[in-house]
Amino acid sequence: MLEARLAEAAILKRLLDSIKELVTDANFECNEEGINLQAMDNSHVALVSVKLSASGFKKYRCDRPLPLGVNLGSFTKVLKCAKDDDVCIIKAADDADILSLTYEARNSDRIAEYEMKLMDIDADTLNIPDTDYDARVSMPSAEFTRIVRDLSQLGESVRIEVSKEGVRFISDGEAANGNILLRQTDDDAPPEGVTIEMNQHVNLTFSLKYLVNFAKSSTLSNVVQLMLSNDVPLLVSYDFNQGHIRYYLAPKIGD
Amino acid sequence: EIGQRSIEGFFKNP
Repeated sequence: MLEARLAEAAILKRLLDSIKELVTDANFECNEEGINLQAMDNSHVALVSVKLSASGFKKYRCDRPLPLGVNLGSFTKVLKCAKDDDVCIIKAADDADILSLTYEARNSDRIAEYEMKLMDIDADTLNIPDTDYDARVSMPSAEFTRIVRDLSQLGESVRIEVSKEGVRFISDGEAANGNILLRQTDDDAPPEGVTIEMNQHVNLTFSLKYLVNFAKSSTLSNVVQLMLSNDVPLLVSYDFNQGHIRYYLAPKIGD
Repeated sequence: EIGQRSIEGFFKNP
């Protein structure tokens, strides 16, 4: 059985908001180390990987590996019934087809109980190889959100170039184009500043609609890391106290 | 989408 007590429902609400438009159904794989999710988006262009460590919960118990197949739309609706600062307890019995959620209000005696149907999801787990990326960029997550939102007004794609100059985001739309250069900030480390590590010049093109979607995770962390190598998927990673959310995005074939 | 590669081409099933 699974019993997990989360100090604040907000973390789950934000996680669901970060993935619900990419993925329809997914398995939350629970084991004694915590809860993991890996799912491809419907068009198999992006992969999202979530980890919630057992140590990030106020109380966590999972006797044996348990896949919880969830419709993310339904999960989002049930989580909307929780206040951000409610304590959230999720429970599932072995072989059960129901996930129960309890929200305990922080400052009152209100206890709300919900149940959600679980489903069997037959999803392949992909093997993500360890990669030594040619470039690592760390920047404020709000800045990344602004860049991808701004450029998505102009075109469908963004070219990301990492060079000695810094990291440049370039969009070439039919009617307008734009580019944004971020240089490493020498006097400011993350979360406020930008750090760039580069072994090799990188130049890759990605679909902006996915990046706009990934940027929703800025509610989970003030910092985002971009890891890039030529001709491999971009890794967009947000770390937070209880775990992380990582997105992998396949590149577009460049011009 | 034109020119868009699939993530499965990079991450294979184990």
